[in-house]
Amino acid sequence: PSVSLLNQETLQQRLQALIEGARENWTYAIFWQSSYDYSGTAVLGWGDGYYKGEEDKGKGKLKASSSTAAEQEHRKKVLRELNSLISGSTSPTDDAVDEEVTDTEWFFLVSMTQSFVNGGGLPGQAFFNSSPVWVAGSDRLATSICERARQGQVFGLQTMVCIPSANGVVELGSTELITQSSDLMNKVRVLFNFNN
Amino acid sequence: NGDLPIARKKSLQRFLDKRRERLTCASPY
Repeated sequence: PSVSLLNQETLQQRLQALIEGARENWTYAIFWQSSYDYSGTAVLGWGDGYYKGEEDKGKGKLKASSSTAAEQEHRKKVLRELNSLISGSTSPTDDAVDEEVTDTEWFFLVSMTQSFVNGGGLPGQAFFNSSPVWVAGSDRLATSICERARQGQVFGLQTMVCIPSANGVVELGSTELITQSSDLMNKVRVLFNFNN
Repeated sequence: NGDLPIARKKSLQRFLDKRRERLTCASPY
C-alpha cells in the first residue's frame, strides 16, 4: 500500500515530465487507473491529469473556442460551480473562471467524469489488448468506432494516443498531427511501470 | 454535489489554479 500511495502522489509529476519533456506539443495527458467495481467488472477511471493547453503562439492568449455563445455560457457556469465547490467560496467575481473556456479545456474537464468498462473506449481498448492505440488525423478520429475519439475530434484534437501500463492507461491528446513515436512509448513504460 | 472523489478534486483544483495562472500571466509590460 505504501508503494501505491507513493506512486499516486508522484502521478502528477510523471504526467508533467512526460508532456513537458516531449519534443511534440501534447495538449494534455491523463492517467486512467484500473480498478474493479462492486460486481468485479474491470473499470478504468480517472487517476490524474495534466493539462498543458495548446501551443501559445506568443500572443499570451489561449486559443479561442469554436463553441457558440450559449455553449460558452454553459461552460462558464459549470466552471463557476466547480470553482465554488473546490474553493468553498461563492464569490461571484473570478476573472479567470469567467474567461472563455477553450474546447480542449472543456474536453479535459469532461474527461474527469468518464470511465471505461470492459475494454470500452480508446483507453479500454489499449488496456484490454495490452497494446498501444495511436490515432492521428482528424478524419481517423472522426470515423473511429470509439466515442471518445470522435468527441476528441469535435473538440479540436488531431491526435489521441493510449498506452497501457502496469495498472492503467496513459492517454495523450494534441491539437497537432503527431505521428507514432517509439520514444514516447518507451518514456511511458519507464515512467509508469509502477511495479518497478 | 460536494461528494467529489479525492483524485478528481485534486486534479480539478490543480487545473483551476493553473488556468488562473495562465490567464493572469504577466504581460511583457
